[in-house]
Amino acid sequence: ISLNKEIDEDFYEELEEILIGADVGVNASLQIVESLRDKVKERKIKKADEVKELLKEELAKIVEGKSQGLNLNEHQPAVIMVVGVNGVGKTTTIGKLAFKFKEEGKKVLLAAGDTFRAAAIEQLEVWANRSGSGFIKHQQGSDPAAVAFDAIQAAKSRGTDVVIIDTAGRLQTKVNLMQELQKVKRVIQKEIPDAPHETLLVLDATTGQNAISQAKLFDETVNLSGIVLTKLDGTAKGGVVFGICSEMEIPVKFIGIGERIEDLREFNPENFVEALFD
Amino acid sequence: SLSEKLQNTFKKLKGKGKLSEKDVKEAMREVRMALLEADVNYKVVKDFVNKVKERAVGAEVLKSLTPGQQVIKIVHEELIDLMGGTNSSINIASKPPTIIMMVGLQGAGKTTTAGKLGANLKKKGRRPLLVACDVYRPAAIHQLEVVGSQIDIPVFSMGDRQNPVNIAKAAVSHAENHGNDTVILDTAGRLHINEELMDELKNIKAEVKPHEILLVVDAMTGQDAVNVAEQFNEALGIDGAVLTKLDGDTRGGAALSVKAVTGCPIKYIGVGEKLDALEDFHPDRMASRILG
Ligand SMILES: Nc1nc2c(ncn2[C@@H]2O[C@H](COP(=O)(O)OP(=O)(O)OP(=O)(O)O)[C@@H](O)[C@H]2O)c(=O)[nH]1
Ligand SMILES: Nc1nc2c(ncn2[C@@H]2O[C@H](COP(=O)(O)OP(=O)(O)OP(=O)(O)O)[C@@H](O)[C@H]2O)c(=O)[nH]1
Ligand SMILES: [Mg+2]
Ligand SMILES: [Mg+2]
Repeated sequence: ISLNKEIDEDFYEELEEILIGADVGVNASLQIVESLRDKVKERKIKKADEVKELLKEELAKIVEGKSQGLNLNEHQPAVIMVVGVNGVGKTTTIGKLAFKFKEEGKKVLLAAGDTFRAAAIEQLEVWANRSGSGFIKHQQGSDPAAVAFDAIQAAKSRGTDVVIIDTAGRLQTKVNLMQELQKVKRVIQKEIPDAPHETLLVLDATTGQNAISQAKLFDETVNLSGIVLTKLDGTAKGGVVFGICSEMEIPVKFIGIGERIEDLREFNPENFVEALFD
Repeated sequence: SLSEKLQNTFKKLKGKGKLSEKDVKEAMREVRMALLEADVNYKVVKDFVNKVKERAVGAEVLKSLTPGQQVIKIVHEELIDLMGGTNSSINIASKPPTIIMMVGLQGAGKTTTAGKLGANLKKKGRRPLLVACDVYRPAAIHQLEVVGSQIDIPVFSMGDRQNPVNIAKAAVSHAENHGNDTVILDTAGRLHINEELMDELKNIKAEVKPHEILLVVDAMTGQDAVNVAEQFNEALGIDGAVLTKLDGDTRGGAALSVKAVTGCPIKYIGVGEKLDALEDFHPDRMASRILG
């Protein structure tokens, strides 16, 4: 949007299209631009680039979560459960988190809770080796809850600082698979009453409006503490998080920006909003 | 639903013979909303709505339909027309082996779909060979080997230290020497904006000249579907697409975006994690799903 632009209907339409094109969703985009119009009138803003800056401020406010980091230091072991639909980047994200904690001097244990998908256990084992983490696995096809239980026992006896539990990808509409996830959580809670201390939903930034349904149903099933938005190194903008943050107040805690172990960043609202307009 | 919204839009007009420009303009607003909510790319929606508008203005409202139903009928037909009407089967080579190359973004479902396609072709009496060209993702080769063993289809691999171009080349020779009439190349997921990795695909294509290049797309992909489809098509020339994870509740507007921007037909859909969960693409069912 050029700096000499008029604040007219075309201008507001252009802003709407940027938001819709970023997967913010048509209704959310209309509401955001509507409230922007009111503020522009109220504050008697005359310059187009000032309107654009105001929009960025309003968008950043929506995704500014109160707890950006992970609250792990008050628990030993701290338990993180990672969930999400198929192929979004859960296993890779766990490898990245493990590496981050290792760099912070923490002792990490990874639990191979995906006992279903071909070579899922082997895939996580590679990440455990790369990140210098301990590794707990059972046989292919075994009960994921049993793996979680085993991992927590091992963590307690080894003085592990962080346990990260990988789970199989599952579409949120599959009731039996969502129930399986609830069982894994119950088993964790039985061993450590306020665990898992973090339940992270991994969302693929290329996902459209179905992300809202994913966040809603996973939150209802296992109560989410945060979101990791992956594949932001692509051209997708991940605009679905605005709807999720405003409706469900689940903060985005990290973003994935590549396939390497170091490609994880803490979520920064301002940078995220800037990128929408690139 | 869209039909309810359109019933409301047209509540005030009873028994009119034709759809006026004003009636249609109002209805198109609802159609646009429905398609955007279904994740169809907003530029594709613009073109589509204009096309529908042309057909709808002055259209006779059939005696058996309300004006709202008449508009839905036109939208439905236009969607089916746009997404269907093309060859939806794999191109078979006149001289074996037929070479199929699976490409797409990370996590779209290529490896699983390669297995499903192999199983499907085996059922039809063909002798497929799965080829492990993903040398980057941890345990990717192992994953394809497990998939192959589950459906009793051989997997060709040269480990993860070899160049995927060499692996593809060696796989085709292997197929020729072992009577495999179909070669399915599973490639690593990659971004359409990664020049080096897109070049790798171009090099594989130049080396083995696939008869069928399938773009595997996650059905929950949003607005970005247009960028991905455009870039992969520009780089390689896509013969068809497979839309995966349609066993969920995503509306699947990416189907329309992919077809509109590349002209390539969607040939199959993935409807589950098991290796028998592959179905033919039906444009009429997809149209209903997108409209919600
Ligand atoms: N470009 C990019 N690729 C990513 C990112 N995160 C993960 N990936 C890739 O996405 C693909 C899927 O990652 P996985 O970690 O296997 O995803 P998952 O959610 O565990 O998959 P399932 O267990 O099968 O449900 C792999 O090719 C990863 O390398 C990211 O931030 N950027
Ligand atoms: N529910 C469902 N899951 C699917 C479908 N197709 C694939 N998956 C799952 O999606 C995830 C990713 O599948 P992969 O086959 O590993 O995807 P990929 O494109 O090969 O991934 P990369 O090689 O990392 O790019 C796995 O958990 C699969 O089981 C489908 O049609 N339905
Ligand atoms: Mg995984
Ligand atoms: Mg793969």
